[in-house]
Amino acid sequence: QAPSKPRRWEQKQVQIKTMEGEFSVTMWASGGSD
Amino acid sequence: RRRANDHLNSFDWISELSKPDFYAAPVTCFSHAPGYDMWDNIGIDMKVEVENTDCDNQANVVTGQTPHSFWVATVMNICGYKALMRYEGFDDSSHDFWVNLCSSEVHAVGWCATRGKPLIPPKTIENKYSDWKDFLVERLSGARTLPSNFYNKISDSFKSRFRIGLILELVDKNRISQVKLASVCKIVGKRLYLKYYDSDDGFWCHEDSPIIHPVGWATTVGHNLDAPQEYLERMQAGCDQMIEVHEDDATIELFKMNFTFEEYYLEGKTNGFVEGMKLEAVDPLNLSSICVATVMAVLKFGYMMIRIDSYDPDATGSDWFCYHEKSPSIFPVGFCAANGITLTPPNGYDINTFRWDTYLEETKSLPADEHLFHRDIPDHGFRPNMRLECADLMDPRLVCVATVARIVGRLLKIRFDGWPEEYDQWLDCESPDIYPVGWCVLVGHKLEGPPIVQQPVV
Repeated sequence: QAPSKPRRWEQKQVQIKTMEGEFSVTMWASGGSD
Repeated sequence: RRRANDHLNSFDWISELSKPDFYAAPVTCFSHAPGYDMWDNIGIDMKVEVENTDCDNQANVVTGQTPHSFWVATVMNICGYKALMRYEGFDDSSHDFWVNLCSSEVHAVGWCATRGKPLIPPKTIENKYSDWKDFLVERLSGARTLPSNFYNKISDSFKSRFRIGLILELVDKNRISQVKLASVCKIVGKRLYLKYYDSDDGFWCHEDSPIIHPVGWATTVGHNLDAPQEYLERMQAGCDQMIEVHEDDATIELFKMNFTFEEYYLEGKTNGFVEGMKLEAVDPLNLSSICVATVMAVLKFGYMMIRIDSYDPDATGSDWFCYHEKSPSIFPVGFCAANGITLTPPNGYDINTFRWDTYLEETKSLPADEHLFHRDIPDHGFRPNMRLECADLMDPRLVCVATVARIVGRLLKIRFDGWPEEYDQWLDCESPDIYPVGWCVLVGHKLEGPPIVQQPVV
């Protein structure tokens, strides 16, 4: 059986760029298994 | 207009994906597939940045250059590697589209900004909102996206452990009782194109396949070997000491095995199988049948030579095949009957009247005891009717569209779409020859579609 993989969600500030300018939003991203 | 990802004239799953009964095996079922380690964290409702093909400059879509225009989209559905996307700003499914989640068209939210690329809304909706910033803040805040290293990790998981030029020992397809020296000539998606040392004839197999072995394997376990004189002499010299390792030798750490040699020579484990024992085994020359078989010889480190009893008589031993005692393709006597599988009887016996007890008496042989078999059943996640891509092991250069037709414990019966049952393959749930939907296009391998049926002319 495959070893259980860590499931880690981290809150992160993500930068967004549009034609009107740049801003940031808070999103969730997994840290993966590293 | 989506990017044409494939120039191999492959079958395109797109026409199938939106059918209500389409059901793909998830990437989490395939431990050897790229992205397996990360896939638990991929899900519906995730936000990504995806190529915007509804823009003024579509040249990149036509020429296949790197995408230059991106917009945010939500993952609406996932089938294998394919994801159904909806650009943010669309309220219904009218403009939904499928992309391969691991392609360069898809990135984590934030990827464009780190490259100085502005996100550009699709032309169809560019005037829908006066302030896209407020809209995106509302849509993206608190949502999930891919890990920022997703694409790099996927790329890493594409890398083969092997390299072109390495030599190894490969089952001789013309004489399955021996292995033959072969070298790696090409690698596509961890599938190796191997050429035997004495011919231009080649053979495809996955790098985790049990039919390839490291240099020195045959000598170590006592298996028949066909190789050039110089190689045989090196092996012979190695019998007394250690086998001398050359730069192009594929060594043991490159191979996937479900046991270690240390189990046998350090822990003193012995092979419980004995010559003459009867069992049931997947026919290595016809993977659609499970047959009555005999242990013909016991090798070292848990390996043994078995013979399928339904083969025509052959005193030369050329049709013996090597299975390890931990192989998932061998079963105790009675396995087929217990699971409603048609057992292929020995040569000269009738499929309807064959009885194991009579046969054992007639041949004065013993069944291999059930405790000798390793039948742990992992929570593999496969379900009947799941679709996938599968190598045709009778012609392993072909990877074809297929369906899980049946599941018996850890054993999968794979049916090639559009082909009759006689082409089915019994494969283990951890077989490296099955792949998620979208694997071929991802690694650049051709995907064979179902056979084209000629419509009668009315």
